[in-house]
Amino acid sequence: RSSYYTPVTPSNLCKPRRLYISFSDVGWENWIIAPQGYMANYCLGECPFPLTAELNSTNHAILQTMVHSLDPEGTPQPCCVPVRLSPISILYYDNHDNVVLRHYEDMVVDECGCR
Amino acid sequence: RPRESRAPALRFVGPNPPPGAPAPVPAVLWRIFQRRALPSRGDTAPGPSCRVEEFNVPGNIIRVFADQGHFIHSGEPKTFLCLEKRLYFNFSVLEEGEQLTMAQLEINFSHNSYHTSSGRQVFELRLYQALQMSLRGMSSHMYNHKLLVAQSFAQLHKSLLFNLTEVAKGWRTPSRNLGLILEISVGSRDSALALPPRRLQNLCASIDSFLDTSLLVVSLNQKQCQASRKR
Repeated sequence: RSSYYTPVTPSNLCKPRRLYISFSDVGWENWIIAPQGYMANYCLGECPFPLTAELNSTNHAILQTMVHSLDPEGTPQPCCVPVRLSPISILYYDNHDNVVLRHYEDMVVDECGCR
Repeated sequence: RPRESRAPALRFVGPNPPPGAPAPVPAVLWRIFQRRALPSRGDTAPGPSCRVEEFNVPGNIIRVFADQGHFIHSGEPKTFLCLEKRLYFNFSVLEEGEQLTMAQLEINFSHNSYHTSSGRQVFELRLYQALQMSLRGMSSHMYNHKLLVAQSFAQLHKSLLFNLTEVAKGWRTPSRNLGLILEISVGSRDSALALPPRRLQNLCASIDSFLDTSLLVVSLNQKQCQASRKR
């Protein structure tokens, strides 16, 4: 369920956006015992020139925005991607009806950056 | 989307939903899951992601295997054994690159303790590792087997736990996974055989509350742990 929310200061800059993933939405409810869903978030937004510190950018991304500002058609802006994620644990049935508790890395987007 | 295109780490969706009534979720897994999902205020931050604090072993996957073995009816008149059962856990689900770090067998009984009318009655439990099937078929004693545990009990708690980590590590090789043989008898073989058959039968009846066995296995998938450490 992706619903835009209107932040207090409207911004199209690269940042995490709320995304709640419901496992029944993706058709996994027969396998997953818990959780039923979780706040996974996603990254969306612009990486404009000049890139400011809070946009978590690499040196390469800073150069790319400069080139984009000179030649917008030829060189795109850097991409807004997850740069810090955290894990969650999922309780589920495997294909042999065993109960499994597994720790999955990189499941929640905490921070976005320009790359 | 074709199955292959799914990220392997999240590949637990089978072609069909789990069959029949889903297996109950063991309380220990619920506890660990809830502790990770909702660390209580007093908790320190969750431990390293590749360690199971509750068992103090490395691991990022905990599985509870249901026993797929069967009761053994040797067809001969009842011996001194009240219960004879083969236990088998299908380890084929363990993925390559997973390192088994702990295996704990749990034997559950439906009620806490046995009160026998004539004072203290001692039961004996023996657990054997089946090593090799003999040519003569499936009866428990047709296997070469090795005694793993011999324990007597009078006051029984709901469940008995046995650490089978070393034995389970050997089961990663399918041809060596012939499971276990569980025997429960009224006392030792001689004392049981000295009892009148009816008395023996009555004592064995109290063993009927045998409920089930399961194997909790903790394993570590190095690839997934290293990835996070590298970053």
